[in-house]
Amino acid sequence: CTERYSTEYYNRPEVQRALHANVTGINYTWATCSDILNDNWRDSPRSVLPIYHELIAAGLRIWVFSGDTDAVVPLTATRYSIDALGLPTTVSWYPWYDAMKVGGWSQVYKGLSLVTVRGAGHEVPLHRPRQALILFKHFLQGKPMPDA
Amino acid sequence: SAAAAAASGLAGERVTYLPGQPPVDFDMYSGYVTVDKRAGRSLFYWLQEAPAAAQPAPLVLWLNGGPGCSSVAYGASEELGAFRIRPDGATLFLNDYRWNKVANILFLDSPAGVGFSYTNTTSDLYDSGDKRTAHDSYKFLVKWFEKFPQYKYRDFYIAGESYAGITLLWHYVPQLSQLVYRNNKGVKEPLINFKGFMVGNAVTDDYHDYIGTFEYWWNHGIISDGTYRLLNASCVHDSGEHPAPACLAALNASTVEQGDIDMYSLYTPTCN
Repeated sequence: CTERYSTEYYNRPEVQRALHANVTGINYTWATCSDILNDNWRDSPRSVLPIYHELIAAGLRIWVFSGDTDAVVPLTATRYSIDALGLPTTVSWYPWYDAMKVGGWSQVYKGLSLVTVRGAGHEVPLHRPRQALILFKHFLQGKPMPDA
Repeated sequence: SAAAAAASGLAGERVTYLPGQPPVDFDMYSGYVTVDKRAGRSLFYWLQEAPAAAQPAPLVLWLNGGPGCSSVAYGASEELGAFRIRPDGATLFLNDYRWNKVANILFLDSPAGVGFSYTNTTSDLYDSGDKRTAHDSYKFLVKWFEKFPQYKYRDFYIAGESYAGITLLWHYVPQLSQLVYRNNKGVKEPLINFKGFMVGNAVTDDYHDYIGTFEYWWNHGIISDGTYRLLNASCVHDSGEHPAPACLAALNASTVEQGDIDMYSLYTPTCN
């Protein structure tokens, strides 16, 4: 129910003042999502794989992670799409560990790292905050997830 | 840091205290950057810096999307942000696993109309799309770095989730990354020192994502064989954002079969 708490908190005038927010005094309440924007969204390409190819070729660090209990954008959707990039594998599928427990699995491709987080839903840091921070630290360091 | 903020003219954007917050060892700034003066589009940001001991830490831009969902609502308030909000809707507690322990996290609400970001041109709310959102976010970045020159040349990453956000579409992060990369091309020492991006539970390619999504629904036992076949027959060659009536009908059938569960986290109780 966390969205309910944030909706209450960010509609407090004293919170908006502290955040220097709502300076124009918008006449609608603050909401976690805008239905108007979502319902009227215009241009949206069917694939961003071409962008991945361009940025992988540029040598940027690209990590993709997936909470494996999410059914909205499930792990299998991500795996089919990453597979469609046709990248060679440099480290094949292995379990990564957090304090002797399997935190998820990972596969390292040439130019991209794929990491799953076991038991996490769509919002990975919400459901597995500790593992999400471990993932983030490894991303920043450019180090593969720990295999022991 | 108060002196530093004053010196850099940012005193007006420094968040000195949030109602109900616990004591913290890091600084915060928040406010607006105008990305289109004529239309009056301004995007809201909230910067949660890393503690002094961790500086100079990288800068990470976090984008939730939706499209139309707020990075303040999700990223900052229930995922990787420094605080969690209590059920009283009035007090905060520290997130032990906050990402600003190791990086300076910049939450951006984009496009205009999301969260506290606003536009003075109402029609903007009815014709937003990937392209303008990416360009507005890029303009935001360029102007934000002028506000915060101490972050110029600092290692910079972009991260996000889903449509960078919460529902079935996802493109912001790679599109903005592409803009940053292309505008850096040929520049010996780009001031936006872009190093890479990380995305979570991200819709990436409608065709492959549909195939993988329906397979997951079927092998996790939340749809029937018939609906599985119907979804594959009527959706996989369709658009994720603007599905045709036949695909919508199949998706509606699947919704009935799924029942009252949290599709964002299959084994988590729903919020009643």
